[in-house]
Amino acid sequence: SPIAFAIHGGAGVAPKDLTPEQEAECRKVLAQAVQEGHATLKSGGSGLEAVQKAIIILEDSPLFNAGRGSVLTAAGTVEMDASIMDGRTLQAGAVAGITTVRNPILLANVVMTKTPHVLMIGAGAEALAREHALKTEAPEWFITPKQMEKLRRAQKKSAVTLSPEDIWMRVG
Amino acid sequence: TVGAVALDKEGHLAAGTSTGGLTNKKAGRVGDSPIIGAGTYAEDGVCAVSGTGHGEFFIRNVVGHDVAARMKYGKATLVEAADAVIARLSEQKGVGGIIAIDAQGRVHAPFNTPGMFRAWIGTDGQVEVKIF
Repeated sequence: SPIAFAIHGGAGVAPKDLTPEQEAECRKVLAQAVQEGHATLKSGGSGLEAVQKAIIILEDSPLFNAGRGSVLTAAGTVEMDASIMDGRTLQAGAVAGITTVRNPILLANVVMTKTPHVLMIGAGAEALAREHALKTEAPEWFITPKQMEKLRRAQKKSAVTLSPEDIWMRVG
Repeated sequence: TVGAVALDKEGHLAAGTSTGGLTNKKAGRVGDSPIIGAGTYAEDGVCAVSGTGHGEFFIRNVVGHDVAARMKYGKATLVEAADAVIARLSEQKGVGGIIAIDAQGRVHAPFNTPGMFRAWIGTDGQVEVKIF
């Protein structure tokens, strides 16, 4: 089969949202992630491996809304979700409400490959991560100053209006 | 939100998505990313999809599976199916986008927001990185 690979780092960004320096940094991480995934496929790795490798790079980058750099809840906390699906078998794994697992995509894969379940949430999912020795961080590790500022602005705007522009700001 | 879709040497498709959700969301709110068929879907011989956007719309429209169903049952191409799903989202004022790949390695990434961070390496081996 030919190989092909694609990634995204979120929708909603507008030209005014990025300085040239920020845009260059985002492009650099996107290029790194897509090349890593593609290299995995090229060397005979599976699609599942490629997907996880690329997503780990994006989760570890504070520039994107996943892993470190995730957006904040109204309570100022991080709650992460992730999923993975194998087209060969239609097996799938997903997690929600994750607060300490560094790479939620790896936990989604554990749910898929090590349990008979599809979706696990909160404390039970976190316990599964510890059982499988996945890397964890303190909840504060995921919070970046940029997202704290974004939450402050969103809360200020939501108190007054909720225009389509606000939605764009919230989804990224 | 971040995501990835792949077609490997064995011809198998895979998809994954990871997110922090929406800024200022209520604690306990879950979007489309961990909902199989909504934010993530992969089926060999058809397509693999990962979404990003206002998750409630993606869940109601079962976006990932809708792309696959249009291809599988309606014989739509990847581009036709993915564009139709995003158009339907737009009609409902839902915002976001998807990346999708078919069994031949064709990639399509439609969105209805001002921009979407995206990158791909197709069967030609060329690296493409785009934002707007």
